[in-house]
Amino acid sequence: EPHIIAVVNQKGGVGKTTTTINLGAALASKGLNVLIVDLDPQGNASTGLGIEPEDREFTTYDLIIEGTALADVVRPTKFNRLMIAPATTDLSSADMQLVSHEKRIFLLQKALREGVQDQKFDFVLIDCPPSLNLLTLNAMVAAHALLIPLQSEFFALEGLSQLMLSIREIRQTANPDLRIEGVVLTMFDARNNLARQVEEDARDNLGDLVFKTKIPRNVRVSEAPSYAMPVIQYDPTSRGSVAYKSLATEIMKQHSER
Amino acid sequence: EPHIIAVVNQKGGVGKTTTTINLGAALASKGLNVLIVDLDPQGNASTGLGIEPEDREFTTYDLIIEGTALADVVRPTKFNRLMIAPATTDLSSADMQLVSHEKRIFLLQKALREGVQDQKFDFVLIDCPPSLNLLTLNAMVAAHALLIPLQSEFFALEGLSQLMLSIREIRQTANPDLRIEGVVLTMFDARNNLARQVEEDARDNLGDLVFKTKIPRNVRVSEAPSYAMPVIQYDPTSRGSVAYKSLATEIMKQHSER
Ligand SMILES: Nc1ncnc2c1ncn2[C@@H]1O[C@H](COP(=O)(O)OP(=O)(O)OP(=O)(O)O)[C@@H](O)[C@H]1O
Ligand SMILES: Nc1ncnc2c1ncn2[C@@H]1O[C@H](COP(=O)(O)OP(=O)(O)OP(=O)(O)O)[C@@H](O)[C@H]1O
Ligand SMILES: [Mg+2]
Ligand SMILES: [Mg+2]
Repeated sequence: EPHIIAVVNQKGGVGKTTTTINLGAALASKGLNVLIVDLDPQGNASTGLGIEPEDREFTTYDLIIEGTALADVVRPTKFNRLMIAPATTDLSSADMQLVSHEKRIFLLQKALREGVQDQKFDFVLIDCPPSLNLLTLNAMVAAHALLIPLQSEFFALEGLSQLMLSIREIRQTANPDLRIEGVVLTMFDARNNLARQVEEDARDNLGDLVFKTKIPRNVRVSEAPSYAMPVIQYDPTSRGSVAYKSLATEIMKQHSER
Repeated sequence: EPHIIAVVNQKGGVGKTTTTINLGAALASKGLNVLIVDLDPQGNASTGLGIEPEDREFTTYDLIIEGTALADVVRPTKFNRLMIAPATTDLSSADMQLVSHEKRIFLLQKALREGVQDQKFDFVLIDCPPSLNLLTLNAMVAAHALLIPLQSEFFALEGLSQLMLSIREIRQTANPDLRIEGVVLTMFDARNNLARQVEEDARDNLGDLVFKTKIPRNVRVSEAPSYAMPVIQYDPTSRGSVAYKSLATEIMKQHSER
């Protein structure tokens, strides 16, 4: 049974897609089999891994709405042991279609938990859109744990309490075993007062939930997707690559201790 | 009749809220009366202008869903001639509630266009959430024009074509006079290859739609909301302040020439 982690934060632009792609690649580089599920209609995770829009034959829209089997949706990336269930903009209509569906927040859980039976994934990472909509709720129900990227900025800290409320609600109504894998500081610039302040606030309020690893702001990280590569492939010695490998080690260690 | 501009981009974290707050303040500092409409359930524009959650008695949720008059929702900010219709997280349920409403994308247009009759606003700026959901569609129907913040990054450029498709659809089905006020490059770092590349691509594809003013990446811009001030009040001589004042001048000039 793979460990399913949803990468969530309704605040936009905090590094959800970047963390999904690069943590996924770092875990794969350590010998694990990883599936990325792109649940954002923008399809940034699919593009960032080089899956052209015309090559996305079956997508996460088909998985959730049409009942297509996971094995038909999943496809390889150019990175060893890293697979992806891609997304297209079709997914943006899924939200409205789900509203009237009786099992509307359980559809991804059913599709994923059934679909992974005959595959050998160690980790599944779900990249979520910047909203607490039905797609993100589906991810929170399907997941065993949540990874929360926290940009070291003022507005990003504000959204955290709202996210924690939603997590509690999902735990009470649909997924009692849902845990928080952790909170990871992203685009961290140690020279910046605000960033140090956000780190202090996060560690004071959330304690050990905050990973030791911080992802630094690093231009190589933002360049990598334009070459359709994870940063650990685009520039293996960059500060971004080193940080994502360290995050992967922390998560693997944490997971083996459970 | 005020000029109503919706600040839109479904890509997250591109500077929609920051542009709404600071362009609004810059226009107000030039003697114009400005209303900011916070249409994002995160309520970042309301927080960034110092409206505490407990002081948001009537909100844009009430305006759209409950039919509360605009005059009851609008309240002053600490900045002269800058008013706000605040938002709370209640707004996140509005999306689902709107799905079954017959006039679901015309509700904000009706509330705004009626509500501004007896007020003396010169500009109305609507801050949108990072999604092409029913809230954003309401803003695109209510607006005369759209302002599109474009972060100088790879993923941000990808979302633009999807946004342009939605704009064409809204123009054909609900708001035939909808124009594009312009595209403004945000968090621009001239030392960064990727940023210069995005600027070149944007100006090649969009021509004069791209404002001459570029908003530089400037830490004072991201610090200002933690002091509940627009950057032109927090640090009037900063590069961010100068840029937003220049953007205001461009928009005023463009608007007076029409
Ligand atoms: N450590 C980093 N250093 C520099 N740039 C980064 C870093 N992490 C992310 N970025 C850049 O910041 C932008 C936002 O990141 P990303 O798109 O991953 O966020 P997101 O949370 O997935 O956004 P959305 O809310 O739209 O889904 C991207 O252009 C990305 O390349
Ligand atoms: N010119 C700038 N220089 C430095 N930081 C900036 C600049 N513009 C915006 N920021 C910071 O970048 C982050 C994202 O900006 P903002 O929240 O305005 O984007 P948004 O598009 O409104 O996000 P969302 O999609 O979540 O609504 C914020 O923390 C903001 O303070
Ligand atoms: Mg993303
Ligand atoms: Mg915003």
